[in-house]
Amino acid sequence: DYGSGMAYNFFYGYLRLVLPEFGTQSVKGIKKRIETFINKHRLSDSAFPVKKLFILIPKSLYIPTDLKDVSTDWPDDKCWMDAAMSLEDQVFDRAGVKQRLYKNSVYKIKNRDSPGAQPVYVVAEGATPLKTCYDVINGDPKMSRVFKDHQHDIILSFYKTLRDIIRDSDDCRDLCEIIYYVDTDDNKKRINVARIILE
Amino acid sequence: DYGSGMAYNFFYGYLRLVLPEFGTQSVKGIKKRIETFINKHRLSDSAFPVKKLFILIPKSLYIPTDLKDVSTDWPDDKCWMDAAMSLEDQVFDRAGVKQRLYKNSVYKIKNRDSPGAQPVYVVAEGATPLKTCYDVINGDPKMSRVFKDHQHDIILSFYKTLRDIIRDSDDCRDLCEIIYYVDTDDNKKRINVARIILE
Ligand SMILES: Nc1nc(=O)c2ncn([C@@H]3O[C@@H]4COP(=O)(O)O[C@H]5[C@@H](O)[C@H](n6cnc7c(N)ncnc76)O[C@@H]5COP(=O)(O)O[C@@H]3[C@@H]4O)c2[nH]1
Repeated sequence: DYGSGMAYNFFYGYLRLVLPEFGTQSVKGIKKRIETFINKHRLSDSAFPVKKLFILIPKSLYIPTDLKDVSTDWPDDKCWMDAAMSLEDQVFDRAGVKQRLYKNSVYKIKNRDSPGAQPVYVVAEGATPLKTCYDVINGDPKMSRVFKDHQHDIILSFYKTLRDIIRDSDDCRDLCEIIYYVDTDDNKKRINVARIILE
Repeated sequence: DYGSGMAYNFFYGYLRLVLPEFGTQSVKGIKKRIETFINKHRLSDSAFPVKKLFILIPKSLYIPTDLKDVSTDWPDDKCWMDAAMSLEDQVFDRAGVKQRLYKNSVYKIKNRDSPGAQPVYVVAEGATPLKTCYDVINGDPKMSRVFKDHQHDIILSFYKTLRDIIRDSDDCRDLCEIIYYVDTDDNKKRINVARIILE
């Protein structure tokens, strides 16, 4: 089905390629790239407590281009997250595209409930296939109906399948955290994604 | 179903983002980027006859990392295609990843049947979701059986759905050429992809 198909694609076409170490000089896994980032930006190790990729799976399928836009305690508009520098790029040839580039973004999170606390850095992004699914729903006259009616099943199936694939993968199990969350309640109050990540 | 799902993902998550012009300085569509390439490398316009993206859809799902590997008249090993420089990169934020980079590769094709003829340049790549599907079949103990049994339906559904989506898209219809081909016959003779492109 569509949801689990996307999960297999997302794992085999992306996570499995960018997260683990491959033992070659040129392709560094996510742990090494985070350590390089810590050294390059002279951070304390405690500033980067979780050396994994956070993958956001919002029930609404909506992921903004910049995660800071979902890091406020609405209707307050102070953002908790801000984009910092990216990790080093990963570059390799794939399916005829020479030197395809894979990039991961680092975000700095300020806990606005405890202003004295040290900001925390994380590598986070939305699960891209869901954003694409969202674009199909909002852009395609033919399929929009079909996708919209099954939206809930699709995302649940995506989440569960991805969670199972990762749990069964020796290479990737400890290198990412999947966060499924309900981002709009009846008041359309936006969840502060930063809060969720900090937990 | 899985094949058509992949086609929607490929179109909305990629083709629709990289092919058309968007009227902004920073995001150039494929035609402009090809024209920039022609000028930058001082090519004649006839050296780059088709200003579109060639998308290869091999029945076997196998796409090598470098397309030159499928451009020989097996068992001869003279390649017809060679990777040239890439087009300019396209960079924009997507789903929380800042400055994600999209790249397309240019290949130079020498027609070895007519050695005197001018080499021809094209922008070509495999349809990456198929390579990912191939990786699932060859890498995943759980799903490999399922995917393998339906491989033929998956790829046919992918091809037909993609062809229809593109045909219905005003933005992308004239900006890409989809090539579905059978790449292995009973003798496992590899098709010369370069020949197909030249037609
Ligand atoms: N966050 C993130 N960063 C990446 O660099 C990346 N690359 C892939 N993915 C996601 O992994 C999965 C498998 O990727 P695949 O390459 O088989 O399909 C991709 C691929 O066929 C095509 N595509 C996307 N970006 C590129 C690109 N830069 N070059 C060529 N093809 C691309 O369009 C499909 C859908 O892309 P996304 O909808 O962005 O999500 C993909 C997909 O869910 C990524 N996700």
